[in-house]
Amino acid sequence: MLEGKFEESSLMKKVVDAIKDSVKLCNFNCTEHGVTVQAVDDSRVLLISLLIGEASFEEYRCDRNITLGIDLESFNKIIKNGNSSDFLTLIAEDSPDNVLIIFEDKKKDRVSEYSLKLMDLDSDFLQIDDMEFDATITMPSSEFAKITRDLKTLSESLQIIVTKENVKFSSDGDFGTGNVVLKGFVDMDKPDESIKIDMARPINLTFGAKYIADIVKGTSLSESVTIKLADKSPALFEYKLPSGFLRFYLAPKFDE
Amino acid sequence: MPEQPSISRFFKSS
Repeated sequence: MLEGKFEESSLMKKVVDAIKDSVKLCNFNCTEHGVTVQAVDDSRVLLISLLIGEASFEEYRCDRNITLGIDLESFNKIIKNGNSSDFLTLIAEDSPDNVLIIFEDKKKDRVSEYSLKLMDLDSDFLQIDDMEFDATITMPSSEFAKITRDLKTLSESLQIIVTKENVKFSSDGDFGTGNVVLKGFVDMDKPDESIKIDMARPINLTFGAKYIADIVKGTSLSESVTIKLADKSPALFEYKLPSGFLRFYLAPKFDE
Repeated sequence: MPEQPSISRFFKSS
């Protein structure tokens, strides 16, 4: 039996918004520690790893591991019906055919109850081992979203170059080029506005801008984004949740 | 033209 109650439905709304355009069907694996999702987008380029830890819930109970095979498009239609400030409760039996989705308005005594049919999805789980990274950048998530959106207007490839003192986002297209250079800086009053660059080795990688555009759909989940880069390995783009994370892994482009 | 490798090339199915 799974029963998980969120203080607000806004977290789940943002999570579904962040991943529904990249993956259509995915398993929400519920255990006593929380809910995890691992899925690869249709082009098999982007790997998504989500953990909504138990502490994200107002109340959480999951006596036996339960897998919820969910069509995110359908789930999104239901989730949109709730107000962001409503309590959101998910309830499912052991080996369930559907999941109950309950919104409770905090002021008025209004309860909305939906049932979503579940699907039987095979789970090809990918093993994500700890990786060594050459550089780690932590920066405001909205700034990363703006820079990548701006540079995508010039080219379908985004270059990220990290040296000792700065990180350069670069785009080189048919009609022109664009470069945005950031230096590390600490914002004492608003730490989330800081830009932190840890470089073990200089790195210069090129990514598909359309996949980065999918990744920045996670922006509303966290004030900051952490980008971890390693040569010829998938980059990690992480949005931290109050308890958990939404991680995107994207391999750089490189000449064969 | 640099190509975009698939992610399963880097993570093995467990």
